[in-house]
Amino acid sequence: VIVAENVKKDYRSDSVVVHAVRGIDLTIRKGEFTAIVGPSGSGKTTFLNLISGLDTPNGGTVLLNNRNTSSMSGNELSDFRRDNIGFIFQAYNLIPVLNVEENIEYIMMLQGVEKQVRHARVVEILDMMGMKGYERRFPSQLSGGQQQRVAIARAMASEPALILADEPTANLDSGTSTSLLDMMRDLNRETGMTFVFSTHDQHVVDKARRVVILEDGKNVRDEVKE
Amino acid sequence: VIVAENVKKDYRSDSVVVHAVRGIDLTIRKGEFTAIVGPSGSGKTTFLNLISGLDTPNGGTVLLNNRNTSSMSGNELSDFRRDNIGFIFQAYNLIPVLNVEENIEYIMMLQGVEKQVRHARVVEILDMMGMKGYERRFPSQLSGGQQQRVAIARAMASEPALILADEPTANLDSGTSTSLLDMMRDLNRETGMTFVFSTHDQHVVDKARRVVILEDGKNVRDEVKE
Ligand SMILES: Nc1ncnc2c1ncn2[C@@H]1O[C@H](COP(=O)(O)OP(=O)(O)OP(=O)(O)O)[C@@H](O)[C@H]1O
Ligand SMILES: Nc1ncnc2c1ncn2[C@@H]1O[C@H](COP(=O)(O)OP(=O)(O)OP(=O)(O)O)[C@@H](O)[C@H]1O
Ligand SMILES: [Mg+2]
Ligand SMILES: [Mg+2]
Repeated sequence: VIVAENVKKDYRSDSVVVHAVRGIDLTIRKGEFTAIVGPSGSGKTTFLNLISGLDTPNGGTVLLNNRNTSSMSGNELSDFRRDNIGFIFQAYNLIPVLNVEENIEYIMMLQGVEKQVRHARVVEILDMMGMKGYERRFPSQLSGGQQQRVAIARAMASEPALILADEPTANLDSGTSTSLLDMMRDLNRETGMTFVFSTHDQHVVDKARRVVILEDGKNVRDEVKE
Repeated sequence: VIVAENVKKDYRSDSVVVHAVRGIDLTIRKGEFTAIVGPSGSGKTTFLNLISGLDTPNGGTVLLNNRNTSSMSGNELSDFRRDNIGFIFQAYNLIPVLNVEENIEYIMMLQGVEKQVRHARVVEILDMMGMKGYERRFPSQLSGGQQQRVAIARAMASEPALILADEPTANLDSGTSTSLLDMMRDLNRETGMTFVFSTHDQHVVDKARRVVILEDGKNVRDEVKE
């Protein structure tokens, strides 16, 4: 469970202060399939970085399973993320010198998973992503949407309890987006894996069971369907 | 005018050959407002790189205003692009060490445009993009969609005859996408500036007057509306 209490984040440089997140109160519970929607610059990426512990707030608190991220050390936060959260970055952040398989298996390697098990998991998840046989390609040898799918595969490979996905369908066509979301929705239903998406894509909003609307760094609406 | 005749592009590495573009015949005339649509991996980026001269085909020819790109030197191609084509990259390709103003004015500087004229143009185009006042920010200090808008501003600042835009709305919300496309459509009507988009976004397809469908590196349909 993630609890954000009056969370604020400012960016300061020279004389300018940007209030990217201006007091968000939000609780994400286990098993949610939630979309955070808002215009470009409304604070979606900043908020996902705060609730994952990649960044700490200037005001308010973020509790990850009841632990305050501001009182955790850098190592504690990264260990927590490695074992609980799969993060899909808006710019993918694939490691250019590692091939597709090495990018995807990275977290499992840190967790000490055996090579054969890792390899089988990479093959399985690439197949789910419609990218069978791409194990040895490098990120620079992939199309934009293929890089995005490898970033998604990487986040899901170690089967974390929570997936935080920043604009996961931005470079995918309708067909690929829909099958990806159906696959995530099935995983959510079968395993209780929690999904939180930041998105502009109507395909994602349509499949979400909860939609949180961000405007200028504040959540202005919160709608649970069903 | 751009003429692609039976254009082919293969990527080779070790023992693998990828036929990214498998024989496209297509003519783009002055004043067009055209969308190239296709699933992830269908060859859109590769084709845009070929018709801009950023890359040369393995088979077939690309004629830019009747000149064959394969018989032009690297310098001739980059001079031609600088003076005729604004290219919007799928990954934006902003220069991290330059601020927003320096990124946008870059081409105009190469063309010898005076500082005051460049500055006025930067201010004007940032305002059109909904990003007034962002001149001195650096790319790392911008949201994903803000970086994308700076990449668009950069391509349009020198008012080239042709804009080639690779997924220009991928990280933009509906409202921003629609106002951007309306602005481009007005420019196209008033000045005859030619636009060719590679896209998955229905907002772009709806505004296009011509829609070319790519599948597996070939254009399978070509529909002119109106
Ligand atoms: N440098 C490269 N080396 C090897 N294969 C490549 C390279 N660049 C692209 N490809 C392959 O060529 C095909 C076409 O890629 P391209 O980037 O043109 O597709 P695209 O339509 O732009 O896809 P997307 O919508 O995902 O951006 C893909 O299968 C891709 O894997
Ligand atoms: N490092 C930074 N320094 C200064 N300002 C920043 C920085 N990162 C983001 N911002 C600003 O904070 C605000 C929120 O940015 P954020 O990236 O969270 O928005 P977003 O909703 O993810 O936008 P998009 O949909 O375009 O990705 C924006 O106005 C942006 O310019
Ligand atoms: Mg963002
Ligand atoms: Mg592409």
